Amino acid sequence: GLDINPKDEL
Amino acid sequence: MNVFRLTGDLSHLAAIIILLLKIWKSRSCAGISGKSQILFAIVFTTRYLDLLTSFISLYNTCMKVIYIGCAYATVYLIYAKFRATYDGNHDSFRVEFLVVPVGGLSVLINHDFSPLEILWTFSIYLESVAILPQLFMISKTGEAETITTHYLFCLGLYRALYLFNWIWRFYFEGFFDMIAIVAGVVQTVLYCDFFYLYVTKGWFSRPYRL
Repeated sequence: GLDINPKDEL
Repeated sequence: MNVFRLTGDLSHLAAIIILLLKIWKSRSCAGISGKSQILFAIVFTTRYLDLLTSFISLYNTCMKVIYIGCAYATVYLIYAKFRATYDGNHDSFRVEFLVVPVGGLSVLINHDFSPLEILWTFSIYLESVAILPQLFMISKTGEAETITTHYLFCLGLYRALYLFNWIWRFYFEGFFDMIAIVAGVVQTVLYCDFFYLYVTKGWFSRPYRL
């Protein structure tokens, strides 16, 4: 499945 | 991390540094929209609150601190130190027409109804339209200093590169965030007109004219 956004981006 | 995200971040960092140095060295913020810079400071503040709650990497933390620091330094230079050079008459975009709909949308369409997630969503939506006061101001004055056009080019390029980053991550990592992608597309599309002029007019000769 598609991960939820790990918020590892700026 | 992939090459698109890294070059995107570096392009974003370049834009932020270019603007800050331009104002600092020329001791003037003529032609710069203070409203857009306030919106960017809000974008970074609401997006990087996770600095207080989670550690992702040294790179991630450092960049977030640099972005927030430079954003507030730029706002300070515009509204305090060099406020005499601030062109308030042309910086007349009604930002409430951006902040209110974006605020409402972030409460309606988000991944999770938690404070941190809604603030993150708000910052994603706000960033996609935060440059409008600046583009509006340039359309009113009818020109922009060359250095300002380089700032805008780097700023527009960064999210365009992020679009490729999201394609890469979808293909290789199965990562997919519809909110960030849709907002990123809107943000990049808003620069298209400017990109066209930037590339075709070869501004290195004369100021940018609409």
